[in-house]
Amino acid sequence: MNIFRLTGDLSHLAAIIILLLKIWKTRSCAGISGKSQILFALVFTTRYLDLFSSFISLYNTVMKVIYIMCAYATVYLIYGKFKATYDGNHDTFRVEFLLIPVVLLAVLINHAFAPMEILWTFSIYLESVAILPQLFMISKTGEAETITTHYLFFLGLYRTLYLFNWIWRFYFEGFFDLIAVVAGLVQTILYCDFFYLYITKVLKGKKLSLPA
Amino acid sequence: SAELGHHDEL
Repeated sequence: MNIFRLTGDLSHLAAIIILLLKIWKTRSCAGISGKSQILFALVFTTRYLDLFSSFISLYNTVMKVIYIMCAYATVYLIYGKFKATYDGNHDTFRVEFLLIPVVLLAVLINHAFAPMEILWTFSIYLESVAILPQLFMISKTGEAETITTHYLFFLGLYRTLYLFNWIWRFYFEGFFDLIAVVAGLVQTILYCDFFYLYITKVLKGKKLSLPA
Repeated sequence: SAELGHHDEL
């Protein structure tokens, strides 16, 4: 464990909690892409199946359980409890255009052609593009609630910090995972436009609205 | 490369 990975995980946890609280407190999921949240629940489900097969550490197990529970609670709030506030007309990204390439890539490019490994690879590739329905929805509505931008900031920051974690681990532990690094780079690059708007607008007290 | 069998990152 290193400082980049720890702050990365905490940033990820913060994002997940911010979103859950936003929906719960405002009793509304306006501006939130349910499709992205379903994809994140799928990412955690396929990646954390090893919860039952291998024990890494208490921290690892506890965080995985929290992530999975929050992900499904968020999906439930969007499509169940507060579905009247779900903006389906703007949440129209064709997720099959993500899932099919990701499945193919996971089957073709992986560390080992074994079920658990292919599921892990699928979850890594899927996570790198899972935010696209949410970013697409914001581009369609032309704006985002400030709390939603904070959610996106911490979510984008988490994988950016993981990039530094991988540099650290390569240098100090000789650990290197090309699949995770390439997917992590793609994931972080997808946030660049948002990061620019967040820093130049939201941090200056303005509302995030598009076109910039 | 990553240790096979288990990935220790979240």
